[in-house]
Amino acid sequence: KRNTFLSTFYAIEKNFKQIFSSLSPGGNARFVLENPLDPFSGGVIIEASPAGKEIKRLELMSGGEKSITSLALIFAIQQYHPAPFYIMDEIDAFLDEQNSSRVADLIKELSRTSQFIVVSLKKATMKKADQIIGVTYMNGSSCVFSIDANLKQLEEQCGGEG
Amino acid sequence: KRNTFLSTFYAIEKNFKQIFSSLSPGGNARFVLENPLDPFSGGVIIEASPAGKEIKRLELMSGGEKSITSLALIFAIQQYHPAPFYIMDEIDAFLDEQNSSRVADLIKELSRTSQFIVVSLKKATMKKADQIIGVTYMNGSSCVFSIDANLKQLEEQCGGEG
Amino acid sequence: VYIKKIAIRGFKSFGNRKVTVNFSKGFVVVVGPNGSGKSNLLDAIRFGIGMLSAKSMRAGSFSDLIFYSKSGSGRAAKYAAVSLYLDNTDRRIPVNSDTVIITRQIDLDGKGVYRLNGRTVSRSQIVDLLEAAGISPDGYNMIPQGEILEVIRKGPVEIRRLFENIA
Amino acid sequence: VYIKKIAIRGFKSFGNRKVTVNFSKGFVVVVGPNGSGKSNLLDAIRFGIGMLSAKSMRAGSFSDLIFYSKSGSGRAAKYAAVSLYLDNTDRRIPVNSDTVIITRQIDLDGKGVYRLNGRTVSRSQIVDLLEAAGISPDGYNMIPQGEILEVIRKGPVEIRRLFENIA
Ligand SMILES: Nc1ncnc2c1ncn2[C@@H]1O[C@H](COP(=O)(O)OP(=O)(O)OP(=O)(O)O)[C@@H](O)[C@H]1O
Ligand SMILES: Nc1ncnc2c1ncn2[C@@H]1O[C@H](COP(=O)(O)OP(=O)(O)OP(=O)(O)O)[C@@H](O)[C@H]1O
Ligand SMILES: [Mg+2]
Ligand SMILES: [Mg+2]
Repeated sequence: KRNTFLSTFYAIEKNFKQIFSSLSPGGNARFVLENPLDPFSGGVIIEASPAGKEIKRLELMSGGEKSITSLALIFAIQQYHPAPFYIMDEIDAFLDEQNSSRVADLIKELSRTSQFIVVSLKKATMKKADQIIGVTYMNGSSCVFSIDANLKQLEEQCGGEG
Repeated sequence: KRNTFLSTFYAIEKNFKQIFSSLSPGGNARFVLENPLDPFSGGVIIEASPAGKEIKRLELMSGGEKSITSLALIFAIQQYHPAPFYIMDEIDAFLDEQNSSRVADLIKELSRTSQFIVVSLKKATMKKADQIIGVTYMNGSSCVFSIDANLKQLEEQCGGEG
Repeated sequence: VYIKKIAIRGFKSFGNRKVTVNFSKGFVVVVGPNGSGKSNLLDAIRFGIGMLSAKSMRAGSFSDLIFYSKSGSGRAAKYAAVSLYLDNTDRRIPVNSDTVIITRQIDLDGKGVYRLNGRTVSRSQIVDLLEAAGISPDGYNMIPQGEILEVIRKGPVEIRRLFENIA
Repeated sequence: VYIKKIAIRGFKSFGNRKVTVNFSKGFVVVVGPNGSGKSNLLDAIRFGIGMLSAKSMRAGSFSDLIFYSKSGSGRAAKYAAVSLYLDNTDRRIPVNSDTVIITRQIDLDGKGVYRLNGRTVSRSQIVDLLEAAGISPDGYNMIPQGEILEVIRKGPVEIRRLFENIA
């Protein structure tokens, strides 16, 4: 049990280091076991610092830096053991344009082994999608259409009384 | 005391209705006193619905709709009794492009009677600014420059050891 | 396994007209104006895979999940129903069919029904089958709006447990 | 009253070099990449007008507010100081000068000093003067990052109190 945990731990950490430095070039990151001798009696601490910075604690990071660190953790686990699908709602809300497009590029890569369904308001994210789905509120209710659909489909889905 | 409160209440409500329907065209909003006979024994309930919707409770609103309603409240108070300055950090994070530019237009108008210092990542907001201030992290610390500044000022502010 | 299609009727802002969405396998981005129903679409997916907490679908109670409407622009619904069509050619869900259809329905007095490929089953049967494939409504792979900053606020023990479940 | 200028030294990510920013009177937008120091600039303003809670400046303790640095790229600071130059031609701040300069400094053991136009004063003197002009670090006119959704989560009584204070 301890060995299975440790091999998972080190594999995810290896991914985390690599993903964090690709999302935050020049930065570095790692996990620290609170009790390396008996991992189950303690937890896992995440440490991460963007380039040229020394972050004492993750709470001191900015909104964008926290988003990047959170995503690096999720993607590190995805790479180790992909879940069938990822449902994410405006994960790029606090990201600037450069970080948004780095995250979108990475999702595009990871979407070869898992499906990603992501709500976004940012062009940098939309640009990298395999499929764009539009949602609109018409005639008192929501309807959905695929952006490449023709107007006829829009009428079918959204026309008339809801 | 009760009369002063009520005249403030009705004045702010009048602003709130007008501002909410300018930020959310076709929508309507109002305040409700929990106890109209003795306002101090109850509170003030905010009700607001975007066009064509009937919102039972504000918690059911979307992220963008909640942002618009919050801003309408703040701006309604500003119009009644402007504070000297407003310090706002990414208030447009959950707003789509249309709502961001409506909010920016309104701030521009209100900034005749109060100073607004607003952090934003959105172009729709930057476009309406009287002044843009850039912040960057160089040589291990933050430095600030006015976007219209020449490179020389940037060097002065940000060059060398921090 | 991936989500091929979803069919929604009477769930949150989706009215009495059945709305169907075909998803592609890779990177799908959902766009639209504020208040259009994007987050509700994601809530419908989590509802379909058995989400129990109304609060995490931003509803006060289960009845808030059923479409209600202003008089005139459409009748309020009597029930909400979501069907998820999951591609199962890789058989990660231990069911012997290429497509697994999960349907969940609730009516105004909160009574719920789950169906698997048309047959009525219990919630725990659905949840067990999905968990075998690494699908859970509260998984680390579900990030609701505004909650991306919550991930690193998890304590050290919670992170350790996350790794243990993955192992 | 408006903020004409701010001078910052050793506060959060602002290093030992004094940084000054001139603000215009109307609509000022602050831009820059993630982690550059935008929110820290706004924290400096709230610190200058007497903000007491380190937590709402995203710091664990007061010493987190003083610039620390990786060895090599600059020495860690021994104190943090912020000066706010407020235009007071409308005399909303009950001080008889066209510009009111408020300076706040803290050192590593948390000892703080406030100065008004160069003279050392107590915190409560500063807070009283600013409150007379409708300026308070916790006012409804201060919205920290990620907190725009908190405004309407205030309860009815809190909203009523807000209106009472404005009246
Ligand atoms: N049971 C219901 N019946 C009708 N409408 C509902 C119901 N539940 C929620 N809504 C409506 O759904 C809308 C919110 O939709 P949603 O949160 O999906 O928007 P969104 O597209 O994610 O917007 P944003 O970009 O602002 O986050 C609200 O206007 C709300 O009133
Ligand atoms: N006392 C300190 N000394 C040095 N650096 C600090 C100190 N306190 C905070 N920081 C650094 O300041 C940075 C955060 O700055 P800030 O939150 O202002 O960024 P921001 O420009 O608002 O970014 P975002 O767009 O992501 O919100 C962090 O990288 C953090 O490590
Ligand atoms: Mg949403
Ligand atoms: Mg910030």
